[in-house]
Amino acid sequence: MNIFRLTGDLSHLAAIIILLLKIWKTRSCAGISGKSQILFALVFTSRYLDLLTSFISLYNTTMKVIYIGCAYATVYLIYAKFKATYDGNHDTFRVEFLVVPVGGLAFLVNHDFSPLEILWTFSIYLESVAILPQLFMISKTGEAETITTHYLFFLGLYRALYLINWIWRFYFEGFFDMIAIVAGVVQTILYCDFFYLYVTKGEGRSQLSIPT
Amino acid sequence: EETDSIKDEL
Repeated sequence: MNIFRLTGDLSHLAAIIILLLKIWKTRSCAGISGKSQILFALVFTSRYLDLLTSFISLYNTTMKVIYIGCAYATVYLIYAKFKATYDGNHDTFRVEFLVVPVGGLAFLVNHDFSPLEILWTFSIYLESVAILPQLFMISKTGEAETITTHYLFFLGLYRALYLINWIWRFYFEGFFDMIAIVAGVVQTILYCDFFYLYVTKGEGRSQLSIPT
Repeated sequence: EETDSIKDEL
């Protein structure tokens, strides 16, 4: 494991914890897309089914369990515990427009036509676009709380660091996985507009406004 | 861990 992969994982963990703590501390999930969080829970569930079939390392197992646990805890907080604060009127992205094409693509373009492999591919494709309901919600309301922008920053940084990890692995191990790389590039590109606003306008502001 | 596959990643 190289430093980019490790910092990518930690960045991902930071994003997940930041969101969970934000909701817990403020007792509110205002401004958070429950749909994106359901998609992320679906991503982790379909990707980490190998927890049941193979053991890779203690690190690997621990992180997977934490990711899945936090994802479902977040969904629980949004749709059950703090349901009254959930801004469903602004969370109107049609997720079937993501899940259905992504499911079809996973069936068509994969490394091996087996259930676990298709589900893994599905999770990779779905993760690349799972943030869209959240970005759509922010563009609709026109603003995001600072802590939400930190969450998005770490979530975007994670896949960007993974891209560097894959470049590193290509040069030093001759390793590459086209499905992960293409989806990773798409995923990172979706955050670019946000990164720009985060860096140029996020500093010292209490709220980030994204022009529609 | 030189033999990482893509599945070893998160």
